Amino acid sequence: MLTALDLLRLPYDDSLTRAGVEYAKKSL
Amino acid sequence: PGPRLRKIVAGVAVELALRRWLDANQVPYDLLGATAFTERDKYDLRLGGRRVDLKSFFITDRDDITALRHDPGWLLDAAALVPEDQFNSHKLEDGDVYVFGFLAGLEARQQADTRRVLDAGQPVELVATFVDDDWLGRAQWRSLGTLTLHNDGPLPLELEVGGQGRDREAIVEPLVVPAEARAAVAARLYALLYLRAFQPPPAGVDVRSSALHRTHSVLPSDWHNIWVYGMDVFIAGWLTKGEFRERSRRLPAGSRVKQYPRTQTVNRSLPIRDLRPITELARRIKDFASR
Repeated sequence: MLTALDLLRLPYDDSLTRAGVEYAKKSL
Repeated sequence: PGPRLRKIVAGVAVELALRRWLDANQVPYDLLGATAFTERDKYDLRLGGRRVDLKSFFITDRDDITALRHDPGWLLDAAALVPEDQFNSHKLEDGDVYVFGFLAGLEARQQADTRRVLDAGQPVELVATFVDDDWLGRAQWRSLGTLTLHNDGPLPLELEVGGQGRDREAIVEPLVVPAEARAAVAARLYALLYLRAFQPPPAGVDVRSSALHRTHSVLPSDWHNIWVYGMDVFIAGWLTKGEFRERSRRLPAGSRVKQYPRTQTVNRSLPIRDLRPITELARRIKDFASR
Protein backbone atom coordinates (compact mmCIF):
# COMPACT_ATOMS: atom_id res chain seq x y z
CA MET A 1 0.00 0.00 0.00
CA LEU A 2 1.25 3.47 -0.87
CA THR A 3 1.82 6.06 1.83
CA ALA A 4 2.11 9.82 1.31
CA LEU A 5 5.90 9.40 1.33
CA ASP A 6 5.72 7.19 -1.76
CA LEU A 7 4.08 9.92 -3.85
CA LEU A 8 6.58 11.60 -6.14
CA ARG A 9 6.18 15.37 -6.19
CA LEU A 10 7.83 16.98 -9.21
CA PRO A 11 8.52 20.65 -9.91
CA TYR A 12 6.25 22.49 -12.31
CA ASP A 13 7.34 25.24 -14.66
CA ASP A 14 5.74 26.89 -17.67
CA SER A 15 7.86 24.93 -20.14
CA LEU A 16 5.75 21.87 -19.28
CA THR A 17 2.57 23.69 -20.24
CA ARG A 18 4.25 25.19 -23.31
CA ALA A 19 5.10 21.68 -24.55
CA GLY A 20 1.54 20.56 -23.84
CA VAL A 21 0.02 23.51 -25.67
CA GLU A 22 2.12 22.92 -28.77
CA TYR A 23 1.21 19.23 -28.73
CA ALA A 24 -2.50 19.90 -28.16
CA LYS A 25 -2.71 22.30 -31.11
CA LYS A 26 -1.12 19.75 -33.41
CA SER A 27 -3.41 16.98 -32.20
CA LEU A 28 -6.49 18.86 -33.39
CA PRO B 1 -12.92 21.80 -27.23
CA GLY B 2 -11.50 24.00 -24.42
CA PRO B 3 -11.76 21.44 -21.59
CA ARG B 4 -10.62 18.61 -23.87
CA LEU B 5 -7.55 20.56 -25.06
CA ARG B 6 -6.61 21.58 -21.51
CA LYS B 7 -6.77 17.91 -20.49
CA ILE B 8 -4.34 17.10 -23.30
CA VAL B 9 -2.07 19.96 -22.19
CA ALA B 10 -2.11 18.67 -18.60
CA GLY B 11 -1.38 15.11 -19.75
CA VAL B 12 1.65 16.17 -21.78
CA ALA B 13 2.90 18.35 -18.89
CA VAL B 14 2.77 15.36 -16.52
CA GLU B 15 4.49 13.13 -19.05
CA LEU B 16 7.28 15.61 -19.68
CA ALA B 17 7.79 16.11 -15.93
CA LEU B 18 8.08 12.34 -15.53
CA ARG B 19 10.60 12.14 -18.37
CA ARG B 20 12.71 14.87 -16.77
CA TRP B 21 12.69 12.92 -13.51
CA LEU B 22 13.69 9.72 -15.33
CA ASP B 23 16.53 11.63 -17.05
CA ALA B 24 17.71 13.16 -13.77
CA ASN B 25 17.79 9.72 -12.17
CA GLN B 26 19.47 7.99 -15.13
CA VAL B 27 16.50 5.71 -15.70
CA PRO B 28 16.61 4.68 -19.37
CA TYR B 29 13.48 4.84 -21.51
CA ASP B 30 12.42 4.86 -25.16
CA LEU B 31 9.88 7.06 -26.87
CA LEU B 32 7.49 5.09 -29.02
CA GLY B 33 5.69 5.81 -32.22
CA ALA B 34 7.15 9.21 -33.10
CA THR B 35 5.52 9.06 -36.52
CA ALA B 36 3.04 11.56 -37.92
CA PHE B 37 2.90 14.65 -35.77
CA THR B 38 -0.85 14.26 -35.32
CA GLU B 39 -0.39 10.84 -33.73
CA ARG B 40 -1.56 10.80 -30.19
CA ASP B 41 0.89 8.11 -29.18
CA LYS B 42 3.89 10.28 -29.86
CA TYR B 43 4.62 10.72 -26.17
CA ASP B 44 4.22 7.11 -25.12
CA LEU B 45 7.10 5.63 -23.23
CA ARG B 46 8.72 2.26 -23.01
CA LEU B 47 10.53 1.40 -19.78
CA GLY B 48 12.61 -1.73 -19.37
CA GLY B 49 10.95 -3.37 -22.35
CA ARG B 50 7.45 -2.61 -21.06
CA ARG B 51 5.11 -0.22 -22.71
CA VAL B 52 3.89 2.52 -20.37
CA ASP B 53 0.48 4.14 -20.53
CA LEU B 54 0.55 7.25 -18.37
CA LYS B 55 -2.89 8.17 -17.08
CA SER B 56 -3.04 11.79 -15.99
CA PHE B 57 -5.64 13.57 -13.93
CA PHE B 58 -6.02 17.34 -13.89
CA ILE B 59 -7.10 18.76 -10.54
CA THR B 60 -8.56 22.24 -10.97
CA ASP B 61 -10.80 22.77 -7.94
CA ARG B 62 -9.21 25.41 -5.68
CA ASP B 63 -10.16 23.68 -2.43
CA ASP B 64 -8.82 20.37 -3.70
CA ILE B 65 -5.56 22.02 -4.79
CA THR B 66 -5.15 23.67 -1.39
CA ALA B 67 -5.75 20.35 0.38
CA LEU B 68 -3.36 18.53 -1.94
CA ARG B 69 -0.56 21.08 -1.60
CA HIS B 70 -0.91 21.01 2.16
CA ASP B 71 -0.88 17.21 2.33
CA PRO B 72 -0.06 15.09 -0.73
CA GLY B 73 -1.59 12.15 1.16
CA TRP B 74 -4.88 13.66 -0.09
CA LEU B 75 -4.21 11.67 -3.26
CA LEU B 76 -4.16 8.27 -1.57
CA ASP B 77 -7.91 7.87 -1.75
CA ALA B 78 -8.29 9.50 -5.15
CA ALA B 79 -9.10 7.06 -7.97
CA ALA B 80 -6.67 5.46 -10.41
CA LEU B 81 -8.94 5.33 -13.46
CA VAL B 82 -8.58 3.60 -16.82
CA PRO B 83 -11.44 4.00 -19.32
CA GLU B 84 -12.97 0.56 -19.82
CA ASP B 85 -12.85 0.71 -23.62
CA GLN B 86 -9.11 1.45 -23.53
CA PHE B 87 -8.61 -1.25 -20.91
CA ASN B 88 -10.38 -3.81 -23.11
CA SER B 89 -8.42 -2.87 -26.22
CA HIS B 90 -5.30 -4.88 -26.96
CA LYS B 91 -2.94 -1.93 -27.07
CA LEU B 92 -1.29 -3.07 -23.83
CA GLU B 93 -0.39 -6.57 -22.74
CA ASP B 94 -0.72 -7.79 -19.17
CA GLY B 95 2.99 -7.20 -18.46
CA ASP B 96 2.77 -3.57 -19.65
CA VAL B 97 2.39 -0.79 -17.14
CA TYR B 98 -0.07 1.88 -16.14
CA VAL B 99 1.46 4.90 -14.38
CA PHE B 100 -0.88 7.37 -12.69
CA GLY B 101 -0.03 11.08 -12.48
CA PHE B 102 -1.74 14.28 -11.39
CA LEU B 103 -1.36 17.94 -12.27
CA ALA B 104 -2.71 20.49 -9.83
CA GLY B 105 -3.44 23.71 -11.66
CA LEU B 106 -5.99 26.32 -12.58
CA GLU B 107 -7.87 26.97 -15.80
CA ALA B 108 -9.08 30.25 -17.26
CA ARG B 109 -12.38 28.97 -18.58
CA GLN B 110 -14.28 32.24 -18.93
CA GLN B 111 -13.30 35.33 -20.87
CA ALA B 112 -13.20 37.29 -17.59
CA ASP B 113 -10.66 34.77 -16.21
CA THR B 114 -8.47 35.26 -19.27
CA ARG B 115 -8.67 39.03 -18.89
CA ARG B 116 -7.56 38.69 -15.26
CA VAL B 117 -4.55 36.51 -16.09
CA LEU B 118 -3.52 38.90 -18.90
CA ASP B 119 -3.73 41.82 -16.45
CA ALA B 120 -1.50 39.83 -14.08
CA GLY B 121 1.10 39.36 -16.84
CA GLN B 122 0.52 35.60 -17.05
CA PRO B 123 0.65 33.67 -20.33
CA VAL B 124 -2.47 32.86 -22.31
CA GLU B 125 -2.98 30.60 -25.28
CA LEU B 126 -6.15 31.56 -27.11
CA VAL B 127 -7.19 29.05 -29.71
CA ALA B 128 -10.19 28.84 -32.02
CA THR B 129 -10.67 25.43 -33.57
CA PHE B 130 -12.30 24.16 -36.74
CA VAL B 131 -14.53 21.16 -36.30
CA ASP B 132 -16.04 20.89 -39.77
CA ASP B 133 -14.62 17.98 -41.80
CA ASP B 134 -14.13 20.17 -44.90
CA TRP B 135 -11.81 22.61 -43.11
CA LEU B 136 -9.92 19.73 -41.49
CA GLY B 137 -9.39 18.03 -44.85
CA ARG B 138 -11.28 14.94 -43.73
CA ALA B 139 -13.92 15.05 -46.44
CA GLN B 140 -11.29 15.35 -49.17
CA TRP B 141 -7.53 15.94 -49.01
CA ARG B 142 -7.10 18.96 -51.24
CA SER B 143 -5.84 22.49 -51.01
CA LEU B 144 -8.16 24.94 -49.30
CA GLY B 145 -7.08 27.42 -51.97
CA THR B 146 -6.44 30.97 -50.89
CA LEU B 147 -7.37 31.51 -47.26
CA THR B 148 -8.40 35.06 -46.49
CA LEU B 149 -9.06 36.36 -43.01
CA HIS B 150 -11.21 39.42 -42.35
CA ASN B 151 -10.85 41.23 -39.04
CA ASP B 152 -14.14 42.87 -38.04
CA GLY B 153 -12.49 44.67 -35.12
CA PRO B 154 -11.16 48.22 -34.73
CA LEU B 155 -7.54 47.21 -34.04
CA PRO B 156 -5.01 45.16 -36.01
CA LEU B 157 -5.12 41.50 -35.03
CA GLU B 158 -1.99 39.43 -34.56
CA LEU B 159 -2.73 35.77 -35.23
CA GLU B 160 -1.08 32.43 -35.81
CA VAL B 161 -2.64 30.14 -38.40
CA GLY B 162 -2.06 26.43 -37.80
CA GLY B 163 -2.71 23.66 -40.28
CA GLN B 164 -1.23 21.03 -42.52
CA GLY B 165 0.31 21.11 -45.98
CA ARG B 166 -0.04 18.65 -48.80
CA ASP B 167 2.20 16.03 -47.20
CA ARG B 168 0.39 16.49 -43.88
CA GLU B 169 3.32 18.43 -42.51
CA ALA B 170 2.62 21.02 -39.81
CA ILE B 171 2.37 24.59 -41.01
CA VAL B 172 2.31 27.50 -38.59
CA GLU B 173 2.11 30.95 -40.12
CA PRO B 174 2.07 34.29 -38.28
CA LEU B 175 -0.40 36.75 -39.77
CA VAL B 176 -1.37 40.31 -38.93
CA VAL B 177 -4.84 41.27 -40.11
CA PRO B 178 -5.38 45.05 -40.24
CA ALA B 179 -8.41 46.61 -38.57
CA GLU B 180 -11.62 46.12 -40.53
CA ALA B 181 -9.67 44.64 -43.41
CA ARG B 182 -8.43 41.40 -44.97
CA ALA B 183 -5.17 39.51 -45.11
CA ALA B 184 -4.35 36.33 -47.01
CA VAL B 185 -2.47 33.31 -45.66
CA ALA B 186 0.67 32.79 -47.77
CA ALA B 187 0.95 29.03 -47.18
CA ARG B 188 -1.14 26.55 -49.15
CA LEU B 189 -3.07 24.67 -46.47
CA TYR B 190 -4.84 21.34 -46.94
CA ALA B 191 -6.21 21.38 -43.40
CA LEU B 192 -6.93 24.39 -41.22
CA LEU B 193 -6.69 23.22 -37.61
CA TYR B 194 -6.73 26.37 -35.50
CA LEU B 195 -6.22 30.09 -35.20
CA ARG B 196 -4.28 31.42 -32.26
CA ALA B 197 -4.64 34.96 -30.91
CA PHE B 198 -2.33 36.76 -28.52
CA GLN B 199 -5.05 39.00 -27.09
CA PRO B 200 -8.79 38.24 -26.93
CA PRO B 201 -10.20 39.53 -30.24
CA PRO B 202 -13.02 41.98 -29.46
CA ALA B 203 -14.83 41.28 -32.74
CA GLY B 204 -15.33 38.48 -35.22
CA VAL B 205 -12.81 37.03 -37.65
CA ASP B 206 -14.16 35.64 -40.92
CA VAL B 207 -12.12 32.95 -42.64
CA ARG B 208 -12.76 32.43 -46.34
CA SER B 209 -11.55 29.48 -48.39
CA SER B 210 -11.50 30.03 -52.15
CA ALA B 211 -11.61 26.27 -52.77
CA LEU B 212 -14.49 25.50 -50.39
CA HIS B 213 -16.37 28.66 -51.43
CA ARG B 214 -17.24 29.04 -47.79
CA THR B 215 -16.70 31.48 -44.97
CA HIS B 216 -16.35 30.42 -41.35
CA SER B 217 -16.97 33.11 -38.74
CA VAL B 218 -14.97 32.93 -35.54
CA LEU B 219 -16.88 34.81 -32.85
CA PRO B 220 -15.27 36.41 -29.77
CA SER B 221 -16.82 33.64 -27.66
CA ASP B 222 -15.17 30.93 -29.84
CA TRP B 223 -11.69 31.55 -28.41
CA HIS B 224 -10.59 29.08 -25.74
CA ASN B 225 -7.70 29.79 -23.43
CA ILE B 226 -5.99 26.40 -23.34
CA TRP B 227 -3.09 27.52 -21.11
CA VAL B 228 -2.93 25.50 -17.91
CA TYR B 229 -1.74 27.39 -14.83
CA GLY B 230 0.07 24.48 -13.25
CA MET B 231 1.47 24.32 -9.74
CA ASP B 232 2.49 20.78 -8.84
CA VAL B 233 2.96 17.50 -10.62
CA PHE B 234 2.57 14.24 -8.72
CA ILE B 235 3.43 10.79 -9.96
CA ALA B 236 1.36 8.58 -7.71
CA GLY B 237 2.36 5.04 -8.64
CA TRP B 238 2.05 2.17 -11.07
CA LEU B 239 0.72 -1.34 -11.64
CA THR B 240 1.03 -3.79 -14.49
CA LYS B 241 -2.10 -4.17 -16.57
CA GLY B 242 -2.49 -7.72 -15.22
CA GLU B 243 -2.36 -6.50 -11.62
CA PHE B 244 -4.74 -3.67 -12.43
CA ARG B 245 -7.19 -6.19 -13.91
CA GLU B 246 -7.15 -8.27 -10.70
CA ARG B 247 -7.49 -5.40 -8.24
CA SER B 248 -9.70 -2.84 -10.00
CA ARG B 249 -13.47 -2.74 -10.22
CA ARG B 250 -15.87 -1.35 -12.77
CA LEU B 251 -16.99 2.23 -12.13
CA PRO B 252 -20.03 3.50 -14.08
CA ALA B 253 -19.96 6.83 -15.93
CA GLY B 254 -21.21 9.73 -13.82
CA SER B 255 -19.60 8.43 -10.62
CA ARG B 256 -18.09 10.76 -8.06
CA VAL B 257 -14.41 10.18 -7.31
CA LYS B 258 -12.20 12.30 -5.11
CA GLN B 259 -10.59 14.20 -7.96
CA TYR B 260 -13.69 14.63 -10.18
CA PRO B 261 -17.32 15.32 -9.28
CA ARG B 262 -18.48 13.15 -12.19
CA THR B 263 -16.57 10.71 -14.36
CA GLN B 264 -17.29 11.02 -18.07
CA THR B 265 -16.94 7.39 -19.16
CA VAL B 266 -17.13 3.85 -17.80
CA ASN B 267 -13.83 3.15 -16.05
CA ARG B 268 -11.91 0.47 -14.23
CA SER B 269 -10.91 1.97 -10.89
CA LEU B 270 -8.96 1.37 -7.72
CA PRO B 271 -7.71 3.65 -4.92
CA ILE B 272 -4.35 5.32 -5.50
CA ARG B 273 -3.12 3.77 -2.21
CA ASP B 274 -3.31 0.31 -3.85
CA LEU B 275 -0.63 1.19 -6.43
CA ARG B 276 3.07 0.40 -6.25
CA PRO B 277 5.56 3.25 -5.63
CA ILE B 278 7.16 4.80 -8.73
CA THR B 279 10.63 4.58 -7.16
CA GLU B 280 10.24 0.79 -7.17
CA LEU B 281 9.52 0.88 -10.91
CA ALA B 282 12.58 3.07 -11.50
CA ARG B 283 14.77 0.68 -9.51
CA ARG B 284 13.49 -2.34 -11.43
CA ILE B 285 14.19 -0.65 -14.76
CA LYS B 286 17.73 0.27 -13.76
CA ASP B 287 18.32 -3.33 -12.66
CA PHE B 288 16.86 -4.55 -15.95
CA ALA B 289 19.06 -2.17 -17.97
CA SER B 290 22.27 -3.18 -16.15
CA ARG B 291 21.76 -6.93 -16.67
